[in-house]
Amino acid sequence: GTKQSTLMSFFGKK
Amino acid sequence: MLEAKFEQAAFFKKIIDAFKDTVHLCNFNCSPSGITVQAVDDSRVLLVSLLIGEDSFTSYRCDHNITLGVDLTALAKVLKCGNNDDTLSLVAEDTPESVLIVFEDTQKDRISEYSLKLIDIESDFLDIDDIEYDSVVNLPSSDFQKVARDLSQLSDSLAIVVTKDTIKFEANGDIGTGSVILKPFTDLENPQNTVKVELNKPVLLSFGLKYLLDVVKGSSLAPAMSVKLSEKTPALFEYKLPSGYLRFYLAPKFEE
Repeated sequence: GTKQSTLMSFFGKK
Repeated sequence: MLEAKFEQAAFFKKIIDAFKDTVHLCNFNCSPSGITVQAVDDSRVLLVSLLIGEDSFTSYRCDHNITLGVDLTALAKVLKCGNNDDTLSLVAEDTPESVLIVFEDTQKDRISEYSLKLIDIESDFLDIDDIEYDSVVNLPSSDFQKVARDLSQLSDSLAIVVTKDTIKFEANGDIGTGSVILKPFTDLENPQNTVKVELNKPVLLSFGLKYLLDVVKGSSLAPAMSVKLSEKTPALFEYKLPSGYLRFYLAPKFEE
């Protein structure tokens, strides 16, 4: 199966 | 003070309709160069980034940076009250508690004014700049919308495979499988029909179709779009506005 990633694992907070 | 006037209310309505199902509360950041929005959906999978450049307006004045915290459902209700051909003005004080939305029918001399209450919205601003993409695909917005809608009948995931001379969309579900292949194609007379692939590296990525069905709501804004992809990186789906853009950043799915 596939798992949905979130944006937080790629982008840091400004 | 903000005074921003659109020639046609329909334009602003279309922009709001394109992302009001993705995010419900967002800050409109108004600056002398235009209006921007960055907002993430509740599941933190899909990010909306909007720029309405000052040239999008027939007149635009914003001396200081002004933040308008807006409930998009409420805004959409007010926008329904204007006719598509009316002009639409957004007016706000420097530290506003509400924004004035003014529709004018210049032919009939009719002016309607609505005041929409603003809300304080705390949101993280994500650093989405400076991503390098392995592959950029330009294609008609309607083609991508059809692919997403058709293949969502079969699966909740869509695989996008880009090679030098094809873009392949694949869905694999309980009732069966489906795939759509697009090949590069140049239409000089109708450039919006052109399909173009720029490729540094072949890419295979998988995305949740429920999010892609939100992304394709941008199709009403532009006849053509671009999709930027890199392995293990959120994809960027971009609809260009005459001055500005609506971008969606979508986090991929991974094999467990």
